[in-house]
Order: sequence, then C-alpha cells, then structure tokens
Amino acid sequence: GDDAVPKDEL
Amino acid sequence: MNIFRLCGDMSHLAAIIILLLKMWKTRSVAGISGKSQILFATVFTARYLDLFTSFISIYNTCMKVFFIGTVYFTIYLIYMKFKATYDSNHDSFRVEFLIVPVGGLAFLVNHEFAPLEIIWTFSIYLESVAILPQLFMISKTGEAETITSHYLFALGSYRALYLCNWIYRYYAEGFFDLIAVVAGVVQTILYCDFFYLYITKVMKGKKISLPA
Repeated sequence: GDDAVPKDEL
Repeated sequence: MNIFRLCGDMSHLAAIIILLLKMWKTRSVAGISGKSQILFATVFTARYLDLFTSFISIYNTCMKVFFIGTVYFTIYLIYMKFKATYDSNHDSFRVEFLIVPVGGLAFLVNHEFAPLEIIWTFSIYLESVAILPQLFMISKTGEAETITSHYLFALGSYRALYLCNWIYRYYAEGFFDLIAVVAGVVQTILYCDFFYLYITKVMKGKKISLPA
C-alpha cells in the first residue's frame, strides 16, 4: 500500500 | 495547524469537559453509554502508543495525555464512583459486532503492514463507529438530556471540522490520508441524524425525545 504518514493529528 | 484543525481539537476538548462536568455536577452518569466510553478508551490507547515512539510537539503530547487520562477517569466515574446511576439495561449494544470487523479491516486495509501502523488504523476505524452504543442507548430510551446533546454535538463537530482540515491540507500542503478521510466521513455521517435533531430541537430550547 501507501507509505505510512506521520501522525501529527489527534 | 490550521483554523479547522484547531477548532476541531477544541471541540473535542469541549466535548470531554462537558461530559465530565455533567457527571460531576449531577453526581450521575444517567444516559451515558459506558460501552462508548470503553471504545473511546480503546481508541485513544491504541492511537497514542506513539507517545512512546515519536515526539511531535508539546501541544500534541499534552492533548494526547489529557484525552487518555480523562477517558479512563470517565470510565471510573461510570463503572465505579457513580455506578448506581449507570443505566446498564439500556446500554446493550453488542460491541463485539464493532470490534471484530474493525480489527479485521485494520489488518486488511492499512498504509503499511506493521504492528504500530495496524494498531493506529484499528483506532481510526474504531473511532468512526465508537459512538454507536451511545446513539443506540438514546434510541432505546427515546430521549437525551440537553447536556448530553451538547456533548454529542461537540463530539460530532470535532470530526466534521477535521474533514475541513483535511480539505484545507490537501490544497495547502498536498497532504492526503485516505484511511483517515474515509473513516472521518463515516464518523460524521453517523452523527447527521443527531445533528438534525440538535438543530431542530435543542437549539430551540427543547430536549431530544423520540417518538416511542
């Protein structure tokens, strides 16, 4: 799948 | 950070504080689904495991710690301190019907087949449906206290504002997270019926009561 995205959201 | 994201977070924060104040002031957890709160505790615990692996900002860390802390305190109030007022007979939604499919989906549809990523995905999917036991409880009892309605309105608005945030971020930063967006849309749609009742009744000073 896609690359993991950084989780800056809550 | 943009205005939609900030308003979304503040709305989420307000929802939690409204719920705690309702329970604390009335010394009662009547009309509140313990099962939804357990699902939210699962959501926060699963999603914020990254507190141990990555630092994003003071704001991010404080909010995560606050959300986790308050949700477990809420569960303590429901199942221990104010247990006598908890309406377990009406809190009869079968949560396994949510947990199992959501867990399976997180395994199948994720950004990366890695433990933390799967757990994060699970939390996103679970959050989108975690309010169902609460909405089910209201449909069973046929009513919601006005303060509970304010709680639900703030909680529903939070993800709706995140949708605006994601639209903004897509155009401003090229940021796009399909999993979060689809789950956020589902989550917001689940509140639509409630939003309608809130606008047509609660905002006109009436409490929500459904025809039997």
